[in-house]
Amino acid sequence: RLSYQQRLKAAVHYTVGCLCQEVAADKEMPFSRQTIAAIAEVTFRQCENFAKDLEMFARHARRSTINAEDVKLLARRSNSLLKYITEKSDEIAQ
Amino acid sequence: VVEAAVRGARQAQAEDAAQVDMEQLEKVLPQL
Amino acid sequence: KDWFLSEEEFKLWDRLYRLRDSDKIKEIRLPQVQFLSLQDEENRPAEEPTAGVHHLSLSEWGVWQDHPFPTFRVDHSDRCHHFVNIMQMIEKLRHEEGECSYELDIKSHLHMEDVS
Repeated sequence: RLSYQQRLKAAVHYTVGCLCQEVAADKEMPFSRQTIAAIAEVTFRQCENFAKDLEMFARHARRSTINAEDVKLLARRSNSLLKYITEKSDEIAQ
Repeated sequence: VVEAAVRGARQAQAEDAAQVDMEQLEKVLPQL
Repeated sequence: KDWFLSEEEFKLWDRLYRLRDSDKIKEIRLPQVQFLSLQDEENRPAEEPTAGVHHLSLSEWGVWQDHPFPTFRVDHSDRCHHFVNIMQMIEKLRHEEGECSYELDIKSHLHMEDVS
């Protein structure tokens, strides 16, 4: 289980590196490796929190599967984020 | 991730830093 | 008994807690919480320093936030532990130059088929 988690973390870390590279190119400001590592760790931990919330939302709706509606609920505190997620969700559904 | 990166880059630009490092990240982390 | 303040409670609030025009700080504001990455640069309102308005800083006490402080009846939230852990990680990584220990540690676990 630990090995699987490490594998997930590595994938997140790699992807975070790619995303930071894009922002670095756009803003013309490089990122240290340590900053990328820290952002990856923040992201991974935040996903753990998201997962707990999503599970509770689905359970509250008496479902055994987490769905897109649960994800939208996660974004409820920010209008701009909720709008963004809803648009992406509709794109995917189409 | 993008939000963290953008905030970090902004902070580095404001401080005239050569790169986004721990000094900048710890300033943007609380709001993030 | 009701949800209003009683006359006594009102007097207490008025005497001890109410901010007045004569106070140096008339208003306290939290920083604006907006997604920078989801908005137009032009539409973002600028936070100008205003006389009599104290803008709270979320990062001012960072030095103290590297471990959880004692609690009384209610324990710290997951969010709090998360934040403190990252602050500890930042402290650990701060003095590294070039190679990153976190990266060296995690690299061996990367499977490219996991990356979209």
